[in-house]
Amino acid sequence: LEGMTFNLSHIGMTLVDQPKGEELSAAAVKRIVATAKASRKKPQKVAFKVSPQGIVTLDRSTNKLLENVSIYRISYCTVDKLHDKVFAYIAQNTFNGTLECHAYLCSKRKVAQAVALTVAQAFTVAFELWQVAK
Amino acid sequence: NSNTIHFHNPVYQKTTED
Repeated sequence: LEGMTFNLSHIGMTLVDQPKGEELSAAAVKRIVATAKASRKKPQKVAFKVSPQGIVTLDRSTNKLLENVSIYRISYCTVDKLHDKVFAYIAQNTFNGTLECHAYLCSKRKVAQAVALTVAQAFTVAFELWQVAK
Repeated sequence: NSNTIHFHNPVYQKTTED
């Protein structure tokens, strides 16, 4: 319930036009990875905290808040098939409603899977809390 | 085969009547 924090690297973000889908997220991750490689910028080291409230990311060097995404804004999460150390989620931007796909590089495939499973657990707990509240 | 790991969020866009 209190959430779990993972040390990941934020590779980038791209806009998508659907809230979910394997092909869609694979294409989005491909775009993000290509852009990151082209820019040769080092991925930003972040503390990635998952809880039934949502996902909070902090910049690990400055401790600055980067993203605070409510669990109700997140539609989908996945470990990319091709880049299997990459975890990605799709969320709706609270201000303009656009759908964003954010991708994170994990140290190992196992870590990417652990992040995805933890986010999935947060989805389930949030759903149970929502049903109780309804 | 889709051995990718992916999860849909059942509370996506559910409003919180708080």
